Amino acid sequence: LGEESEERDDHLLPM
Amino acid sequence: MEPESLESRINRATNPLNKELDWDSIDAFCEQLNKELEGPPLATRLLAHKIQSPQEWEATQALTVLETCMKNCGKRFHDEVGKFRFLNELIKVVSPKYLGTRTPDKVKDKILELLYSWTLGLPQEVKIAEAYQMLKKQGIVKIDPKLPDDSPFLAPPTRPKNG
Repeated sequence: LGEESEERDDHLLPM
Repeated sequence: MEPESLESRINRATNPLNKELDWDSIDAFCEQLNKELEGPPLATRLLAHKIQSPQEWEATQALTVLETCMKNCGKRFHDEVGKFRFLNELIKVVSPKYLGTRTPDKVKDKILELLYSWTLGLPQEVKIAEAYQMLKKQGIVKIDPKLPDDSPFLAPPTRPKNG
């Protein structure tokens, strides 16, 4: 579960 | 001997007073991050901070550490570098919207070269390719960098022979 939520929180920088 | 922290090792490996690359410290940093449970996430945080240094030599040494770790460390480190959390820190250094206008060209070129070489050498790390494509779309990468003649990813950086 921890890994899944980390994945959801990992976003490319807005440009 | 007291075990040294990753932080003191990165400080030594990227010390702006180093006259040349300190391969012993670079290798020691790579070895140590593999041993520690939280080594890869801590190492990428420390590296990002050094790579963003306004001092070109400090940033250049940090990029050499990163390059060496990508070659010598295993999947745990690759996975950490392959997260946007770390990739965003590299993007900030090359992007004119963030630190790019005050980053030396040599540092920016090296970052783009590394990113491109990883897209070829580690195609399973899809976020690296996504970040690289985004930089292309933004016009920050105009043409793919020319990589050194040796294998783009697997060959270790050229290092001087001792003695």
